[in-house]
Amino acid sequence: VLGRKRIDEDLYDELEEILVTSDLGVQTSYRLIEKVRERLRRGESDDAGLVKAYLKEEILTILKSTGNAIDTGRGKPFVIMVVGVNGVGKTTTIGKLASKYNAEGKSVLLCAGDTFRAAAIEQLEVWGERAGCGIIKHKEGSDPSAVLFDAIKAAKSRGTDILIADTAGRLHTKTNLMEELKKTRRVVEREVSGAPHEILLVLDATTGQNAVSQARLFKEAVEITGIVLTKLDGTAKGGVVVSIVDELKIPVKFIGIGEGVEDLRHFEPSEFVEALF
Amino acid sequence: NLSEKLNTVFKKLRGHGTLSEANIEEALKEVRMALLEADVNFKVARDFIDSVKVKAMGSEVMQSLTPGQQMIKIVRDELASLMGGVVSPLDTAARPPIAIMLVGLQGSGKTTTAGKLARLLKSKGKKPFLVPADVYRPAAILQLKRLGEQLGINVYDSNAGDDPLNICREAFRAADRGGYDYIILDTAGRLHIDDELMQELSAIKIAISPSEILFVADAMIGQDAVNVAKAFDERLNLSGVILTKLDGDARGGVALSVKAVTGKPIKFIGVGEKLDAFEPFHPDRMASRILG
Ligand SMILES: Nc1nc2c(ncn2[C@@H]2O[C@H](COP(=O)(O)OP(=O)(O)OP(=O)(O)O)[C@@H](O)[C@H]2O)c(=O)[nH]1
Ligand SMILES: Nc1nc2c(ncn2[C@@H]2O[C@H](COP(=O)(O)OP(=O)(O)OP(=O)(O)O)[C@@H](O)[C@H]2O)c(=O)[nH]1
Ligand SMILES: [Mg+2]
Ligand SMILES: [Mg+2]
Repeated sequence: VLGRKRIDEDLYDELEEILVTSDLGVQTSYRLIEKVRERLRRGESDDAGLVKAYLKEEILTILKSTGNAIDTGRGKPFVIMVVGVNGVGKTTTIGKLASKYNAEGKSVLLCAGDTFRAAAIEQLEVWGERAGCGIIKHKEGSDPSAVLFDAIKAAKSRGTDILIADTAGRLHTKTNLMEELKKTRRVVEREVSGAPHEILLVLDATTGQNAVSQARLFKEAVEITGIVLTKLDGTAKGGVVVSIVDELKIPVKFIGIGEGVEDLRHFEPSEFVEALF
Repeated sequence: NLSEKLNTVFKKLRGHGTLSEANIEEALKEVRMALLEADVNFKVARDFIDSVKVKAMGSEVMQSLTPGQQMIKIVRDELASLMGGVVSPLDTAARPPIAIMLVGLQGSGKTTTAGKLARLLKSKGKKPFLVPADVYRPAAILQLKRLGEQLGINVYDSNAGDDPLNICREAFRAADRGGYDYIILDTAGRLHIDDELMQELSAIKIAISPSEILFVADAMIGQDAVNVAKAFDERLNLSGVILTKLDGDARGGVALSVKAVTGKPIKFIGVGEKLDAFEPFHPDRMASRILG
């Protein structure tokens, strides 16, 4: 009997390693494994095969606890703001979203809201061309809220279905930049009732536990309706979203799986869980 | 924080007389948790705890009135010494133009860092030449040109329809003719598992033989850091690492993981989006940051 118990401890160690190395975080991994131990104790089972199955179930329950659809029919123009820290894939994701909605027969307009970074506007312009949609821009250095104000005006006058606003990358710890984002959000609220309809936080799948801090602070600042998890075509698992969905109740809506315009997918919880193991 | 956790561990063991190996192990568990929460790689953290246990079992901790503080001191010193050592600054002795190649994953900060490096070299009286070798990302060449304009530093006029290997070769010749001291090659972000793009980097290395091949990594990267760093190092034999976005609140465990797995020194850190936000790496400050 003692020999069998030892195997289970090795199995739990092995699972802790899988979860932690997938970036679930040591606290979340521990909580999940404890839940599984408890289920096995209550069921009075020590079947090693059940351990992994229960673990997958626990993670799946968390990930499925939030809806992840986007109903773009809720408003016109339907306004999507895309936010996140530097370099995670916001601008590229906007190109992919614009192309997807265009292919669905929707009219799309882009707002070049990153007026700070070198060539940010030109980068979004290329994506606008690839996606076949227009773009509203001012010159580099102008006020991002002013650009978005103009973009909303244009979307209304053109009868655009979907307006997607790019924003400059910013670290969540920079209070003045987060204040700027809040101000931009207020412009949208004022100009379009019910907007912004979606505020998508873009997270890089290679990011570790700092993603929780990012999600928390962006949520506090502007309220996040969904997450886009990018760069899942690499070897990182993006497990940190499990803590984010569990603690902050923010759903993962899309995943980025490459640098091309087609490389966007709806988030599928079961595929994600399978890939963890 | 870790200091409080260790004090709690040692406080409840205090009443039992002298400390034992089991007591030290319990305290080390807290240290290991702190490292994992800081994104230090799982295996690197385990190896580090094993190596520091010997020192932690010494009389400094066992007979101290403040064993928690003593343990933190030992751990922090060990971390700093692992990440530090002799840091070779940028090569200044090679025959000009000295080539510096920046490589790494998508979005890690290579293009911005190229600007920062060029600015630093110019401030030291050197004449750097910037080379945009990213033909894939929309407006990547323009991005580096804009940075060059801001700094008053010349940028090679790369053509997005050209091949990065050709761009680097032509740019090197231009730098040679133009009497530049340094040539900084900004390459496209790429996955370490993209064989074709990794091969492109090897080809550039063979053609140019850079004095420096610097891996630019985002300080917020998680457990995957070792896979990525190892792959880039095995392909290219990196000369060093630059960690970016340390102006945020990422604990930066990648610093320990990358050093442990490649042995290569961290030469600089990026601490902001502006081109002057660039500093040399300080292992002792990084050690404190990782421990939280
Ligand atoms: N492999 C891969 N690369 C991606 C993905 N999404 C974006 N990228 C790449 O990541 C890099 C950064 O993308 P951007 O769209 O510029 O990121 P950003 O968040 O807008 O960056 P800033 O505006 O500077 O904050 C580019 O090289 C993109 O091609 C993805 O899903 N997979
Ligand atoms: N806060 C902060 N942002 C940084 C730092 N270094 C770079 N950035 C930002 O990170 C984002 C990505 O930087 P880039 O220089 O475009 O990254 P890259 O590695 O060249 O990206 P790719 O070419 O697409 O692989 C930009 O928004 C930069 O301004 C830093 O040290 N701190
Ligand atoms: Mg962008
Ligand atoms: Mg770049």
